[in-house]
Amino acid sequence: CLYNSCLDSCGGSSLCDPNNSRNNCSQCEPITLELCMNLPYNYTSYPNHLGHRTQKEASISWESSLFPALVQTNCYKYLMFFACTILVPKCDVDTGQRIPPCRALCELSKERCESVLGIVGLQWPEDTDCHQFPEENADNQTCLMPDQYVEECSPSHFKCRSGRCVLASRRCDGQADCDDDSDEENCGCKERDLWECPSNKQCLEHTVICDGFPDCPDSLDERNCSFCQDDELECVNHQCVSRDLWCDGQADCSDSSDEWACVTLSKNANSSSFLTVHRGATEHHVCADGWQETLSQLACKQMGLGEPSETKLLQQQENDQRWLMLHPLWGSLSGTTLHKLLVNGQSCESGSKISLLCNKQDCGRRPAARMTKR
Amino acid sequence: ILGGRTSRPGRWPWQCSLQSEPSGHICGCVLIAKRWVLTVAHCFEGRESAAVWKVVLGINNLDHPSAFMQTRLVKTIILHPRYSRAVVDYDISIVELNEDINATSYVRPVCLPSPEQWLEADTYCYITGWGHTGSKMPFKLQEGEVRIISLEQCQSYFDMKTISSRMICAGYEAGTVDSCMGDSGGPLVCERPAGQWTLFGLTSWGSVCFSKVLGPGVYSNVSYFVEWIQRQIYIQTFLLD
Repeated sequence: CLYNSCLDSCGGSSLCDPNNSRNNCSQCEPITLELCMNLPYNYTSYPNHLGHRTQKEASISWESSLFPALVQTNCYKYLMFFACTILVPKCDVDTGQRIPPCRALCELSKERCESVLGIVGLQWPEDTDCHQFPEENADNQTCLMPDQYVEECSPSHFKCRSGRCVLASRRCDGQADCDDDSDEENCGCKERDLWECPSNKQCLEHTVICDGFPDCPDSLDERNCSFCQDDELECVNHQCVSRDLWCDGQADCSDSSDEWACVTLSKNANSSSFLTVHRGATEHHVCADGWQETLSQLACKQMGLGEPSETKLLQQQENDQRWLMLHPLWGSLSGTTLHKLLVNGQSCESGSKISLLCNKQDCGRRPAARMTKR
Repeated sequence: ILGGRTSRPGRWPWQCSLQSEPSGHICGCVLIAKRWVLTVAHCFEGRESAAVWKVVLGINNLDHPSAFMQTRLVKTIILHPRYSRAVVDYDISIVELNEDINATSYVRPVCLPSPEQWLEADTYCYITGWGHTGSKMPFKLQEGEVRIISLEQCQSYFDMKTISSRMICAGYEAGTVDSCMGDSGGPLVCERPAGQWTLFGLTSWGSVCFSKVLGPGVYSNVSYFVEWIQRQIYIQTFLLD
């Protein structure tokens, strides 16, 4: 596509492939640049006046950081509007024509704000020569001028009570940035319609409460999200399933979390590590009857560890807690988890249970990088 | 990598190149197990199908396939469910290869940190990749040593973005050594006392690295995601039969 924005076939991430068909690319596209989502128009077309080929490129450009920061200096009331008319130029949906800012808007913005940039050793963006833009009402060429409804601040700003704009990341950051300190008022989570972590007063969007991902340091945002019966357990996604179904080898929670971390190694007094299965969310040891080395390998792999380094059969104690034993037909059972091959124990002939040690994953070494002796 | 140097074969055996025709190399990636690599979610924007990707390991020069090279197709792509394109947060994805790699001296997995293992500021680590060097896109793998920067200091460089606990900042005030376009998804690794290299970051975003704006690079914080990573691998390996 020459001189016009590429359609989705080129995506936002690469130049138009040379063999790309000459699509009719001069179509308008909806504005997605967060910075300019409150303009009096909703469609734009690329490349823009700064040479960016896509909105994605515009969003990571130098100018998309420069202008919002410059707006905070209050150098010109309509600077943000001007910045958006060159970052996401207006596109007339009916004609597909691009409508530029008027030269006066450009000249006023530059006149009022260029000196401010000079103070911090920065220059006005090169590609914004105002002469490229038409005079207002010149030979009925339309161009853009702000009216009284134009928002001075962008959605990435917080509007101070005084009318100034400060970056949203500075709202309630503990430092007053507005000339009237209004960015540090009403900072409680509730006042901002946010959810507050009891432990550290961190504010969270309501959308992340009870979504299965802990956000508060003590995960309190994922507590009291569902009310399961006594004989039920809560899945990570807060669904309730019967305790009996926990670690039975079949996923019953829709996020399969009833089958997570079912096989572990538990230390005991003399530091043997017993193979432990959390059937019904209760710790069970494993009877050694019929055990094979391949099962030790499966257990270590299931725990994300390396190869087994030691399998021992240890005598059970009298007061031993519950244990599980191999299903008689375990060899023919499909499915790949160890705990799926185990059933509640009748009599454990050998009277022994499995103790297991696994190596760590072999990782992070680089034998080829060794310095070779000369 | 800006301000880095050309690496040597075998120095970073976990580094891989995520490729898609006709562009070839698109992003970096990192081998973490025999059939699993990590990269960042934004690499898949516009190319979400596993069928269009392949992973190349054991190479140093993109233009010269080496005897140690191994290529695998992509079986599964798992993006973090909270990945946000707008603010580039939770920028991580797990990729399952169509078959195990053969572990050699030139193709080996890196270690993952434990969830409680977090990097201290001023720690020195390495970034690697085939991304822009500031003047060109290199064929040979580049490496650079960067210093970990505290999140507070990092926030001061990026007014427009919120630096979250899912991110790590590394580099230098002057941006002298930094990652750049094409490095995304590649590793930020640190050598642990026992001599094992551990993956703490995945190249994610930063200022436009060959322009006036300098400052550190921002990496996805692998320690934050370790439990999620291990859980996804467990589910894909053991529960989806």
